[in-house]
Amino acid sequence: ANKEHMAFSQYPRPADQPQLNSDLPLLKDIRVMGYSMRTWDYRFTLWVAFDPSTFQANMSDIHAGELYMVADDPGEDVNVFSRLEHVAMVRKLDALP
Amino acid sequence: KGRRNVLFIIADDLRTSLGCYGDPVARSPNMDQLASRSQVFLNAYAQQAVCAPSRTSMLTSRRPDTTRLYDFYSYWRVHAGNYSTLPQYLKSQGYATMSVGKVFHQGIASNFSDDFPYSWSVPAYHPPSYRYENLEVCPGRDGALHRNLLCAVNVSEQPGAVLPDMESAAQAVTLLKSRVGRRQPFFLAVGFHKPHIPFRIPQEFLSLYPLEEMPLAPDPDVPELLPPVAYNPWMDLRKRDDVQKLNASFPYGPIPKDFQLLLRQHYYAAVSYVDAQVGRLLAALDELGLSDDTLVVLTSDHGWSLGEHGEWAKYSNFNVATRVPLMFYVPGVTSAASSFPFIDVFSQSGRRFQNGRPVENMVELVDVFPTVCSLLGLKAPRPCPRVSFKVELCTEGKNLVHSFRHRERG
Repeated sequence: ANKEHMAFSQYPRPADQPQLNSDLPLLKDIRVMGYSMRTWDYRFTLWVAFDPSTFQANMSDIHAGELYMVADDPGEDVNVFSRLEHVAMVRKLDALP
Repeated sequence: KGRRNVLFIIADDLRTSLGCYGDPVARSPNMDQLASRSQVFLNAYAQQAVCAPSRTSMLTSRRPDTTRLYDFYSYWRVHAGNYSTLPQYLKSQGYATMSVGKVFHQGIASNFSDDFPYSWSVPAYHPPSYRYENLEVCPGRDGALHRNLLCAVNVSEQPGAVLPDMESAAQAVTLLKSRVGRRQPFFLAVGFHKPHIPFRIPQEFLSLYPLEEMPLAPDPDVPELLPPVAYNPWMDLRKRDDVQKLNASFPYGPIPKDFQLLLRQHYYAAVSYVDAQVGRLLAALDELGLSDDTLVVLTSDHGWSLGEHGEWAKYSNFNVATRVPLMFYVPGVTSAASSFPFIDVFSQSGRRFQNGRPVENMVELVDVFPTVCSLLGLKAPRPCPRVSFKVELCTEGKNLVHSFRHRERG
């Protein structure tokens, strides 16, 4: 009953910058994966390196991050990732299956 | 009384722009009526905001890292593991399982067969008129036909004088009629193609949304601190004839505001069009005397950005792209009433309903499989081990059945 309810999603990208195949990269072109976890309070996303030949994400190779505090920012317009100490969240995400 | 049937309705790119999710613009009386008799999950999320990965994930109850499907071009049974699907499991339990329209993503992702015969008792039905969907069938101001994004049409002038979701609704009603009086329970999955682009919809639905009353997205600009990797450049829109004429710059646009309003108007009109098809289905269920014995699940594969953050697509992790409607009507449990009269949005557009049982906790589409099983009184799949590529039947979701018995806390 005390467990924090979370929802997870992910999205692949071929590169750090938008390019013609950013919306729908083929498996062989995926280089970055954005893993999100969201609760009532926040949505936290880490964009990390991804190897399409082994299907492995490298959680220590962080390309970018997003953190939105939903109570104050329901539209997810103000990314506060760089402002906050997020190490605990990185560990939380890293520990997930 | 025997086992319950399931009517599983899935829309394509339907975000929570519905009256029952508090959207002040949307006119969706039939889905709102269903919500008033259902348990409505207000915070339900897809696992990846694109069709094939999301649908495969939901129907197998495995996340994309386990289906290993991130694009459209592999079949999970040969590429990742021979995972059982929800309809396959029900079929093994004696259900007649049927697919109408877009349930699995077509093509390689479902072995060019919609996963028949594993998942379905009979081959999947696809509406014949879908073959015209991406052809030059949209009348332009120049009198010629184009491959437009904005494609409100006079249906009687379209090839076959019909649109795909109308055909799917009609086929689903025919299948429902064929099940009356049979002892074998059924699982009928109906996948509507809208509100996915192009907005090829009956033109009369535009009248529900006068342009002068249509608001822009509250946050139409690309956020200043958004990492470039998080942004998607909505390439599928750019390929349409009418969007190409806008000369929107790559990758960030923007789209001119007057076209933004048209785009939003057409999306909402497409939602009302799908709502009418859902209304036809539910009214048939009711009239055939099946609504007392049939569980109804309504959801979508993912959401869609309607201009928020300067985006016009799914393809992201934003809430607007990943959040979906999710509701379960369980006769005698979520509501004592089981009537679903068709509501004509044109004559009763102001009709409002109160949600039966709203749930605010976060849930996911991978939760649907075990939850449906439990609601049917079947054994739900066990939670998957950490590595489950060789496990045919397990779930990476949560069984939400407890939420039907107990109100959420806190």
